Amino acid sequence: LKEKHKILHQLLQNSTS
Amino acid sequence: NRDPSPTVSLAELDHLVQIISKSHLETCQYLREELQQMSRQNFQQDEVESYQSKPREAMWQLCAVKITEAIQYVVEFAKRIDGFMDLCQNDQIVLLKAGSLEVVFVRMCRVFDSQSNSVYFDGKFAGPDVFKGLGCDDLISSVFDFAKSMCSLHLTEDELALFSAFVLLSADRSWLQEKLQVEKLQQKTQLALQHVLQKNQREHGVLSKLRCKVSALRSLCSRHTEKLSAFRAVYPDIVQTHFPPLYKELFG
Repeated sequence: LKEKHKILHQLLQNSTS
Repeated sequence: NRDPSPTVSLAELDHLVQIISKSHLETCQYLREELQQMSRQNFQQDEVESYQSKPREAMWQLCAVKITEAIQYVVEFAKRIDGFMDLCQNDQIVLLKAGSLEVVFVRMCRVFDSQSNSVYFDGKFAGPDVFKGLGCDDLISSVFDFAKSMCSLHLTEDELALFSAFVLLSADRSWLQEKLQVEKLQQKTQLALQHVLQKNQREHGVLSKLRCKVSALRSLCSRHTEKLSAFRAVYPDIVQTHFPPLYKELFG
């Protein structure tokens, strides 16, 4: 699932500002 | 009406309310002050016609961009919910894939004007006729009806925040790996929502009305998926090359 949702995964990884 | 879990104290519920409300306000796309300042200007007839005369694919692309922008704020909201980032990555993705658009529809009542049956879109307030070019009149009319009925509940920001979190943390989504963890979070959120509704002295029926909204949201989202599939069948290249990548990831 992570592989198919790279952008969402990236957004989740980005630290919250 | 589940009994409050003995492991959740009132102090813990108050804390949860605070965290989720703060997360909501930090990520709600438009602040209350901005909403108050926003001119309640509706699109003029010539502007409505200009949206209606756009090619179907251009209107779809515009809406896909707007939905994607709103979803990015929902992702930020999810990240700030206590316990969400402690879930496994698979479940974070499952919950957002299934629930982010539902939260966008919930949040829509903040930018919806019931009197004129219009929603803030692309700089002004737009009625359903602005979206005619999409070729999904039935879906658009259901989305507007949903927003209107959410508005009629007059939820406070706290209540809206908790209901959004409750929707996002739905433990019955397919493909969850740690269902129990999600269920615990959702149950706590529901208790916090009940707690706030009681504190705000809302009538007993509000919670059951909100429960009905959950099934309405699912129906709206599955109809959105159906409409997208139909659109994609006719314009596969437009979706492939012009739609936002996050939108394609979530709904493709």
